[in-house]
Amino acid sequence: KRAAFLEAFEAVRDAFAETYAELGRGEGRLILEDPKDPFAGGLLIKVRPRGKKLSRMESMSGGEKALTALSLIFALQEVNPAPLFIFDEVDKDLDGVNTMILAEAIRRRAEERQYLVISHHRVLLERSDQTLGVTMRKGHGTQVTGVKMAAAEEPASEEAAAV
Amino acid sequence: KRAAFLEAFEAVRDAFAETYAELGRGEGRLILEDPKDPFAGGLLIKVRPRGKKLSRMESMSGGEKALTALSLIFALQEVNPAPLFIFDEVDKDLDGVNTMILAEAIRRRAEERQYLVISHHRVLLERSDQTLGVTMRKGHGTQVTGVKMAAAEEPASEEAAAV
Amino acid sequence: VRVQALILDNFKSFPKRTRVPIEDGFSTVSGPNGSGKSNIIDALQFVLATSTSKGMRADRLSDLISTLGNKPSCKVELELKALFPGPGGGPPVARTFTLGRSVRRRKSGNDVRYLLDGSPIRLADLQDVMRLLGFPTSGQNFVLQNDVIRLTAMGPVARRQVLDELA
Amino acid sequence: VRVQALILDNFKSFPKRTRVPIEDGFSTVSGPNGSGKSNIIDALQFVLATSTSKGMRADRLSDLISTLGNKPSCKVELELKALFPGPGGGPPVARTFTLGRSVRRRKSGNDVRYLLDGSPIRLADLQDVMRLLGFPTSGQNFVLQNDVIRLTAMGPVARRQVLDELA
Ligand SMILES: Nc1ncnc2c1ncn2[C@@H]1O[C@H](COP(=O)(O)OP(=O)(O)OP(=O)(O)O)[C@@H](O)[C@H]1O
Ligand SMILES: Nc1ncnc2c1ncn2[C@@H]1O[C@H](COP(=O)(O)OP(=O)(O)OP(=O)(O)O)[C@@H](O)[C@H]1O
Ligand SMILES: [Mg+2]
Ligand SMILES: [Mg+2]
Repeated sequence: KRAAFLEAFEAVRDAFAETYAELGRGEGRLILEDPKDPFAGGLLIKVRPRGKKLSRMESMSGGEKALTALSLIFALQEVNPAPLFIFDEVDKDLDGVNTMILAEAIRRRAEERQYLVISHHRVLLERSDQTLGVTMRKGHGTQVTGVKMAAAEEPASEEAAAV
Repeated sequence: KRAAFLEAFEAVRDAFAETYAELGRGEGRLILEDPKDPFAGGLLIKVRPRGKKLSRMESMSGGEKALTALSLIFALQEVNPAPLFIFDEVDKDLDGVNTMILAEAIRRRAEERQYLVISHHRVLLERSDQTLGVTMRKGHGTQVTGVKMAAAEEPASEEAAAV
Repeated sequence: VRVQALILDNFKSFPKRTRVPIEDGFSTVSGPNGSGKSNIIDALQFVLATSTSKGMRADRLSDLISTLGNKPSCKVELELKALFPGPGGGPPVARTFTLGRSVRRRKSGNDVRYLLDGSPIRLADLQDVMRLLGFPTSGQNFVLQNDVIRLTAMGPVARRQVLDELA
Repeated sequence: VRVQALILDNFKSFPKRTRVPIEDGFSTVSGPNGSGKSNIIDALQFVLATSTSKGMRADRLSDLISTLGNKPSCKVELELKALFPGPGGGPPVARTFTLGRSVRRRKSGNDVRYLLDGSPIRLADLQDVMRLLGFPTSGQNFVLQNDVIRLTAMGPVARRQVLDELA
């Protein structure tokens, strides 16, 4: 059980260093509090965002923490892949530049796997292959208003316009 | 103690009906689980978003819940006013239309009191009286890049561009 | 394996049978607050049986049945396309098939069924098919609304426990 | 009462003395992730003494001192303008004054000071001034990052307790 955990930990640790370099553009490290007996301790995350000192998750900003958590999610998904990944508004703490970086990271992974991502951010929607617009019609429920291929320009509908 | 609580409850309940009508464009009600002994129970929130049935907070969407919570915050602030109110990314669960409605609600209140609001949403920033841009310069810390009066067009900086 | 479409019938805010195409690559869903986006994800969790009713924001499975429709049941189907070994060891053959799940409200307790191309199967069979297709049966490929904030708020021990599931 | 400016000196990500103007009406602050927006709000909580160090995302008060500067102390001042009763019962007179707070790291424990126009006052005096100006001393006028989600996730009893503070 310990050997299996350590094997999984090492795989995620190595993947995290890469995904944090991609999303946070800095250096990311996963550290076991008690490497000899992992189940006795927890998992520490130390990252050095671009141009800053190494710091713990607790002292970062909301967006920096979200980007770190997303890097961990991508690392976990690399170690345990699936044919379809689903994200529900994972970009809501991110500014324009970081939303763009996230969108590019998803685009790269979407060559091999399918990604279904819910978002209100125009910056992310315009970088997807297709956008499904939905609206709620009184008494009739959810209407799917059509799939917009990335090339087309107009938004699904004014109501649905992204922020 | 009970009398003082009931007085505060009634003030907030009446204010909430108005703020929910303003933000959620529907009917909002605050209900005590145990009106005879308020401290023995909790506070229920029942709202009817525009065009929908009355429902409890638990069965609403992320954005609908956020709008309900914001209505409660505005109601509390009306009962217990202050010269300056501070909001840190309270609009991140909202779509474009609801962000606009929130921005208008803040504008109305900002005639009498000061509001300092942090946001990444262009839709909200462009409805404020002035926007303070900040950036982080490596090794030098936070730089305040200047105050943009609402009339001017260019964003504070590409890095700071809102989503 | 390719997911091709999700079909919701009287599920939450979808009272009419609705086919939601899921294309290859990077698809996004956008729309106003409360318009039914997260309900689509709940439908995916429902048909793949990767979540409790609470994880689908419902107290009981029967709460998933649309209050906008007038049927006492709901159904969700997932259209998939996968390569199967060809007959007699020949080249693999692409085949389209459908996984399904329904729930019917009854006084004596809900009636839940699992389906493969319309015929009833057991939950264990559905999970076998999922493992074969490479889907995690514990739903690790779903990042639900506010999961990111929950992960950032976890302490070191809770974070380590996320890895325990992988081992 | 009008808040006119906030002055941060060696506080968190502000190693140099920085004056942040706060205009009348509806002001917004925008900028990249991690650029110091929420630190401005922490500075406001610090000078108004409405929060513990944890509420300012620091383990101890001395963690508020900037690691980018080289001083062992930090200071925040708030410029305010209020109407005071005129001399001898005449018309009210507008006066500008400054509330301040500083912390200096010492081996024997932090040295915290409160200031009014630069002269030392006690915490109780600062809170009297705040009550006079209409500021809630428990910080109910602050809605911090993720407070909205915390409020939506509260159960009915926790929600009622929010009202208890008002009574
Ligand atoms: N059983 C049901 N029958 C009918 N409608 C339902 C049912 N369950 C939930 N709903 C409706 O679904 C709506 C929520 O939809 P959902 O959570 O998918 O919104 P969303 O598009 O994700 O919004 P947001 O952007 O705010 O997250 C609620 O307003 C609720 O009225
Ligand atoms: N004592 C300190 N000295 C120097 N820098 C500090 C100190 N405390 C915090 N910081 C820095 O402040 C940054 C966080 O700033 P803040 O939380 O204000 O960001 P933000 O602009 O609100 O970002 P977001 O949009 O992601 O919420 C951290 O990256 C951290 O490096
Ligand atoms: Mg949603
Ligand atoms: Mg912040």
